Amino acid sequence: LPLHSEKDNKEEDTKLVEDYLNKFYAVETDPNQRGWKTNAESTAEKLQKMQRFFGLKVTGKPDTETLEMMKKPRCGVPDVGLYG
Amino acid sequence: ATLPGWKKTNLTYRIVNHTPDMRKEDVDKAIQKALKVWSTVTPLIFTRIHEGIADIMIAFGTKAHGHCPRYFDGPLGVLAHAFPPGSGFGGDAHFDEDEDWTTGSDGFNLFLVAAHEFGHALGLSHSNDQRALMFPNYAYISPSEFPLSPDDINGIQSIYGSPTKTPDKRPATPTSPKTCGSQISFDAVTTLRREVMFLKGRHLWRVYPDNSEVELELISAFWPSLPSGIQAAYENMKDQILFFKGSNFWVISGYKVLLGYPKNINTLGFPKSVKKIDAAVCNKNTGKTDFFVGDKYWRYDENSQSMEKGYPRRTLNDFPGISQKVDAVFQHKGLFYFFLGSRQLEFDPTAKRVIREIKSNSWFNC
Repeated sequence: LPLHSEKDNKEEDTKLVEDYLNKFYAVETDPNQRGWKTNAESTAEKLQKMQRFFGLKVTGKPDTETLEMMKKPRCGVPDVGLYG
Repeated sequence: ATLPGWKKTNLTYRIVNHTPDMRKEDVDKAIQKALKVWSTVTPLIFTRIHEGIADIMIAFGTKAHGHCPRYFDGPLGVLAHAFPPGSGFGGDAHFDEDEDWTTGSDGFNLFLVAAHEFGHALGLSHSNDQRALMFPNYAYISPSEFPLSPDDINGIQSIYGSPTKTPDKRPATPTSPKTCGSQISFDAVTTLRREVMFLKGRHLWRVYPDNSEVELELISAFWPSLPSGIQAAYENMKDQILFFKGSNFWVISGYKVLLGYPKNINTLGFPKSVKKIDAAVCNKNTGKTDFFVGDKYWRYDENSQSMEKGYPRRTLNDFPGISQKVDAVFQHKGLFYFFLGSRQLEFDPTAKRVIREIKSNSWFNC
């Protein structure tokens, strides 16, 4: 079987991180306006928030432990802010 | 974190379609049981409807499904999602049909995932407490365990209150017993660390002898798998409580009913002729537990986990003054407190004599 190249793996991980953070750590309500405002935080900040939520080491980097947590089956409701 | 809840306690739900992974009746049962998890600890009542719009619409779908603003992602990944209380999608719960839904530990247990999603449908956000049902990641726990952690119970009761605050429409159940009724008697009494629990029917009082606090709760609020009408209970040396009813007994550790229970009381060494236990108390000074049945008692060695030889003996012989059937007994600061109907006898096990007679409700600061 063709083996994944290092590069492929990295791209896969990057996509996993982006998808995960956009899905569960991106939506916040803005108290100053009614309705939703996409979260303008950087990926590192969102990653830190996710790592803090799951009690992981807060590195802001997609380390192995963080990637493993992102691969676990879970609920589709966001972890932060007001969901729905 | 919680959102505003429903403004009513009677909620309707409708199972729009079924997963082909499970028998229809198993899906129905899993959904009903998942809702009961929350109705047990709140005044909420869930009624199923088969037509029209329910508060909680339950459906299985894949990828983009209907008008739902969220989509599923095939096997694994996102298993289900739900929406907070409200109209439209509010309160609805969707399950990813690309997952393998089951009643057991293989695949994904529908009951557990549904109970989690219904937490959202009632107004709860995710919890970062790994033991909480509202923790985002799936984790299988045995169905015999009550899935709500204290964190979940605090969250949902902060929105709807506890089940005893609001009268509900459950089938005819006795109203809560009057705490200070002069004729009150108890089914069972046990310590639990520094508190004392008095059990009667479906209810229990939690008393903190060191201060005047008395709380009335439903037994099922803590241990839904326990029956009402517990007949005996005691706290052993391992920070566990044993509850007895008929020939069954359960061992509880914290909120958990230990796996493998109920067991039959003959596993403790009782002969088949013993059908039920009236009362039990573990003497913390000796590590021996006395089981009272009619006018006799057995003694069980908690260390060797075996019944002592030479029992049963007549209760009256070793507990002078305890001449009739015992309803309940517990130990506090070395003394035994025997409950016989509305009478309570304070007994010194060392001096082997009754010190005084008091009313059974003396612990409730009436």
